[in-house]
Amino acid sequence: KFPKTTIERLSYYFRALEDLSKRGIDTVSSEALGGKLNIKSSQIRKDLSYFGDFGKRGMGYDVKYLLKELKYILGLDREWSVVIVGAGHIGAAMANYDSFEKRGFNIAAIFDNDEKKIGKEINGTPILPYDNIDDFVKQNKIEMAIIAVPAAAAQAVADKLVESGVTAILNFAPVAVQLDENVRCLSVDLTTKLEALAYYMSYSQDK
Amino acid sequence: KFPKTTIERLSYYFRALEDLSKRGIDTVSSEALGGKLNIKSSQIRKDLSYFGDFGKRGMGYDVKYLLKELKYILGLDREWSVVIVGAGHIGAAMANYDSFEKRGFNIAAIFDNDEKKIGKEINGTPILPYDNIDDFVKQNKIEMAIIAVPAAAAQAVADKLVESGVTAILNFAPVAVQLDENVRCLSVDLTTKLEALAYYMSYSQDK
Ligand SMILES: NC(=O)c1ccc[n+]([C@@H]2O[C@H](COP(=O)([O-])OP(=O)(O)OC[C@H]3O[C@@H](n4cnc5c(N)ncnc54)[C@H](O)[C@@H]3O)[C@@H](O)[C@H]2O)c1
Ligand SMILES: NC(=O)c1ccc[n+]([C@@H]2O[C@H](COP(=O)([O-])OP(=O)(O)OC[C@H]3O[C@@H](n4cnc5c(N)ncnc54)[C@H](O)[C@@H]3O)[C@@H](O)[C@H]2O)c1
Repeated sequence: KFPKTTIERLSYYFRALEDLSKRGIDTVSSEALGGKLNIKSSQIRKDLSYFGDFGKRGMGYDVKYLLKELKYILGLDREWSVVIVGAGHIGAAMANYDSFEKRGFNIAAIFDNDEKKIGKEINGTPILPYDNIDDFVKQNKIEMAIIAVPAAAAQAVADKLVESGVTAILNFAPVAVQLDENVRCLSVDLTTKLEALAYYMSYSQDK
Repeated sequence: KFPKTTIERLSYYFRALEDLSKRGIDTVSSEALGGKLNIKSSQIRKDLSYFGDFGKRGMGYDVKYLLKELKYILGLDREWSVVIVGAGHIGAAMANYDSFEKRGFNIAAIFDNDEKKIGKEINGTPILPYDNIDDFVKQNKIEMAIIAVPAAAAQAVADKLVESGVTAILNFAPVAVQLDENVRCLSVDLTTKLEALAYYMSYSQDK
């Protein structure tokens, strides 16, 4: 097995290779890829080695071949239907973010329990009543959901999603939700990004 | 030096230790801390070893002592004033997120160029005209900023912030902004979180 961060780095390699392929570049060394992404070339070689033997020593990587392989490994060779629960600031920002669609993540619906929001749309995606989650997830074979509700509602929302068949959750609420083992859940905590910036700032001010 | 992810993990250790300290727990082993955070105990020992020798073999870590050390290392022993540029969905979600304040990140102001938003407030934080950034950052000694504007405006906004004295930026726009070497910039890309979920989903469906 390999660390969770390896997978997130694979996405960065995928994106950088896509960029190179668009510019007609056929091969790239781990050094050149590392230079573009600010990641050590030894880290890139190590990450890729978990998944196979992609580069020839001294020759670098074949961009098109590695792109195809990473697409398969990351499960991006298919589309994913995603629902969002919570049509507030975070939910709306996610529904508006066109980069998700470009990567094959289609926002199928947003659910909310606020009468004033139900029946509206965000970027063409309908806001449906919270109570319809069960039918909608089953009828549209939804596997993935984004939780964007206040912390107090997060556990109940997670339970409802799992009961209706969702097996992967991205959780924004600042609480750890308890889930079955077979459900994958990643949390987003943007405070850690600010704390990382604070570290770099205080470090450079010569602690 | 150590990988960027070590710093983000330090935040997770800090939070878990805070939780233990609130519950009156005086010592904790790297195994117990690892079990709580779903991180290997060897990773925890390795991360901490970059910063000092905190635990006695077989005795575990002293919670209060490690908490104080991590607070200093992460630069959380002080307050940080932060401005947000862009009072849209992301900007509003960040201004509303009370966890930032609890960690010492005070949102001082939000800037926008939309006449309809200027003069309003979000969670008590004023929305000021974009052209006031320079005076505001200099008068209030702001060091940190969050960019939450559309991709097309991100580079110009980053330049304006750096010119006025900001040295740390959290960028949400899906564009790599070019900055001076002495400015720290972290980007947020939530697509990598969905891609990580897609990987786990396709991995468990027995590739
Ligand atoms: N992780 C981070 O770094 C970060 C940053 C900002 C916000 N957040 C969190 O993200 C979440 C959403 O933030 P926001 O700014 O979008 O909040 P918001 O208040 O703008 O939106 C919440 C939405 O959820 C809906 N809702 C509430 N209870 C519900 C329920 N039981 N069922 C269905 N819908 C329900 C509300 O009607 C509202 O539309 C919050 O938990 C917030 O703390 C996290
Ligand atoms: N990284 C991710 O995963 C992720 C997810 C969602 C959104 N985003 C990005 O975050 C950014 C903000 O998203 P949003 O949903 O809040 O957008 P939004 O359109 O709701 O908000 C943008 C705000 O910026 C203001 N603005 C535009 N140009 C400006 C300028 N030159 N100076 C000052 N203010 C200006 C607008 O008036 C508006 O209030 C976008 O770039 C979006 O692509 C990123």
